[in-house]
Amino acid sequence: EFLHQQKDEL
Amino acid sequence: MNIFRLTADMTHLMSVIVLLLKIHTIKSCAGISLKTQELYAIVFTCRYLDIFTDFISFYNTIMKVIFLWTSFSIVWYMRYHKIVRRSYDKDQDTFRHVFLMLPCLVLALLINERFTFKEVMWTFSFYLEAVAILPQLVLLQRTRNIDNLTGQYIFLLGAYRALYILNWIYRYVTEPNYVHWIPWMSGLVQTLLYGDFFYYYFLSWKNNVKLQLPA
Repeated sequence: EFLHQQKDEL
Repeated sequence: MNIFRLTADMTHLMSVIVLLLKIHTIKSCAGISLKTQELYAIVFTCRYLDIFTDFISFYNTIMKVIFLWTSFSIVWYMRYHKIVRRSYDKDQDTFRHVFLMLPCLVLALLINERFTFKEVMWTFSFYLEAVAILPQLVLLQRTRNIDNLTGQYIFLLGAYRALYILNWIYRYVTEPNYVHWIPWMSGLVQTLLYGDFFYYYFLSWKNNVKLQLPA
């Protein structure tokens, strides 16, 4: 969840 | 979404538009490295594997589709369009993909946040993006006449990377638990690779002369 949350960049 | 991130994405989008403009209107890809464009297509494919599985936002999905679609269409134009492909300087664009891809893949297998397929591919995409500009920079140095659109295209690409660094600093300061070493380090390397180009770009702009890189 922690890692996923940060993958909002392109 | 902060202003640096938005400006970075828009600069990235503008770089693609400038390149497509050159291809569509002048029907030329002179001075553009197909190797770099193919590497970008691979970069976005590997990075956006989550496009169907993880929904982040409408903006995010649309931008992913745009970058995937445009990177593949640029490669298609340069390889197969009957007029555009004639302007491609194959003999000058000699960089080998494998020399960049293999070390990046090995590094991604060794240094990643989690050892899963998607995660390693995501990491690989960052390592590869960092060095994907190298064939283009080599080609640029070999090309004596750099046209304005090519110069602007590379300038916008470099600016997009530099703005991402500002975005990371901003997020690190304002968001708790925001730490992302892999994009940070590879992003920093990538931006440094543009340093030399920026220097000559600004010099030509200041002196109002045509951009030319020293041999």
